[in-house]
Amino acid sequence: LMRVLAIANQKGGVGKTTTTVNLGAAFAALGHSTVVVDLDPQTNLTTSLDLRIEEDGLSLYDVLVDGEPFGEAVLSTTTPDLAACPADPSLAGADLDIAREEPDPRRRAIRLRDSLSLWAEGTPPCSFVLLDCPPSLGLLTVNALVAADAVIVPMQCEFFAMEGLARLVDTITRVRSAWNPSLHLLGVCFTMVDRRTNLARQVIAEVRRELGSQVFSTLVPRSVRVAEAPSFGLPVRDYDPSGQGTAAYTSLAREILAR
Amino acid sequence: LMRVLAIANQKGGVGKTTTTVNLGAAFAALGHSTVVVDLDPQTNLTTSLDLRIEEDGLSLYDVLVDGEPFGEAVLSTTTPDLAACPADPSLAGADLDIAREEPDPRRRAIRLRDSLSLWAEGTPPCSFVLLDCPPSLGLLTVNALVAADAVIVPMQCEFFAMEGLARLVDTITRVRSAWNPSLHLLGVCFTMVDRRTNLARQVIAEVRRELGSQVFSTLVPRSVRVAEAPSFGLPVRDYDPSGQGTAAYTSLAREILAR
Ligand SMILES: Nc1ncnc2c1ncn2[C@@H]1O[C@H](COP(=O)(O)OP(=O)(O)OP(=O)(O)O)[C@@H](O)[C@H]1O
Ligand SMILES: Nc1ncnc2c1ncn2[C@@H]1O[C@H](COP(=O)(O)OP(=O)(O)OP(=O)(O)O)[C@@H](O)[C@H]1O
Ligand SMILES: [Mg+2]
Ligand SMILES: [Mg+2]
Repeated sequence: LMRVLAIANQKGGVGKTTTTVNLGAAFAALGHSTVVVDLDPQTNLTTSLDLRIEEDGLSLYDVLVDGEPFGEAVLSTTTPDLAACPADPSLAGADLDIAREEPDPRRRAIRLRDSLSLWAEGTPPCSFVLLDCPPSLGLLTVNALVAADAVIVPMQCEFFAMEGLARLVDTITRVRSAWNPSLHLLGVCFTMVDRRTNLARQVIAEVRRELGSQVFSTLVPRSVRVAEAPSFGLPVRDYDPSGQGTAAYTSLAREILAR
Repeated sequence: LMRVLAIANQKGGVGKTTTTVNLGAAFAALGHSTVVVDLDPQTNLTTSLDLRIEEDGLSLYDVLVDGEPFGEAVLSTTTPDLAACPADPSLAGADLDIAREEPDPRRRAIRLRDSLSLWAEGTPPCSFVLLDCPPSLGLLTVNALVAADAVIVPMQCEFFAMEGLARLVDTITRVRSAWNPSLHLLGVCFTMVDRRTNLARQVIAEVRRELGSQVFSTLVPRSVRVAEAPSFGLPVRDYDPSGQGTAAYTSLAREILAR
């Protein structure tokens, strides 16, 4: 069975790309082959894994807008059992290019889901597909929410966090009732946590009060090794194997596998 | 003379809203009345200053899409000489609503500039207008770049920073040649700086090598007081007057006034 998870939060800089890369690498290390997908025109995931699209190679834009087969865009990474579908800056135009071609909102929203289903026909090519979303609730994020079985929401312990969460949960509910009946919030994951501050304790307590078990018990601490790893094109477990970032993302992977 | 500055960076979570609010408050404290504008559908600036739009009050959506007068949307804040134009979630639809009404790309892009010029006719209503941009290079950010005299780019000391900057500078160049000949990069401002890490020193040195004097010498340190202030609806100078955040944003304001 292949599980598709969207890593989403319209709030910027909360650790979506970092979580997608490092959770993917943790699943791979635990024996669950994973494909991570870059849905962000900023292409941060593509850079984090040092992915290079060849001269006539494909990117996610070609899959979504031109209908190219998803499998032909997937590249291997230096990490065993971890592969990735890259993005390039042309993805910034996908929103309007799809809207111009396709007048029906539903047919705009199901493009990624259809590509993944076609690719996964027969024996599933991997255990997990993780979708790294851009910081917005536009068509690219909607495509991810329609394609996904569940959503992981990285969140920082900040004042704006709660407000953004309410809007994201609202979007998940709307996509569920319109196009994807099985979509649900798998959990909120706190990232870049500095346990020493009151603000962190207050926000974590408030979100736990609101959402209960939908908050992962794993807290990913702020660690400069996690921020450095992308400059070497590596997940943090290949850059700092015994560090806090690696341990946290392994713990998060185990929590998700146990659900 | 009224100066309009866009606070922009498509990378999420780099401190755009925090810089807009606190730079605005610093200008006001130094005797330069300022209006800050929330161009982000996440409405973080509106929340940061605890702005409440009345029953039949206006927001930026009404100004951009329905052509309401900008001055009628502006609200006062608890800080003297600091006013603000709020946003509400309807702004998320402004992109598509304007595109549906107006086929001409140029006329889509000049809406905010025209609203501000109409409002500022005669004696300028304030010294500075600061435009808080969303984490994208879509129509809302383009409207800000067309309306602005110059751009301030908040940036974290992170690996992805350089890549995002190249794309933003490219967008600034395109907007300048197409619609706004006076647009220029006023400077890059490093935020949430932890001087102890190598990563921070490396990124700062690299950006200084590329951009020289277009990097402000003021570094805004990471400070939990800065992150807490929005939960009280206050700029950091009204919440923690003698703290590092207040000092940094005052120094930044002075640097800009000296240019
Ligand atoms: N646990 C951590 N410790 C330290 N730094 C981190 C951690 N997680 C993420 N970061 C850093 O924080 C910044 C933001 O993270 P990231 O780019 O993953 O967020 P994002 O939500 O994907 O951003 P965007 O909204 O722009 O897509 C990056 O510089 C990243 O390296
Ligand atoms: N100097 C600082 N010290 C500590 N925290 C900070 C500082 N500056 C900003 N922050 C915190 O970092 C987070 C991101 O900042 P902010 O929301 O201003 O960024 P942004 O670029 O406007 O994000 P978005 O891309 O979502 O609009 C917020 O929680 C904010 O409180
Ligand atoms: Mg990202
Ligand atoms: Mg913001």
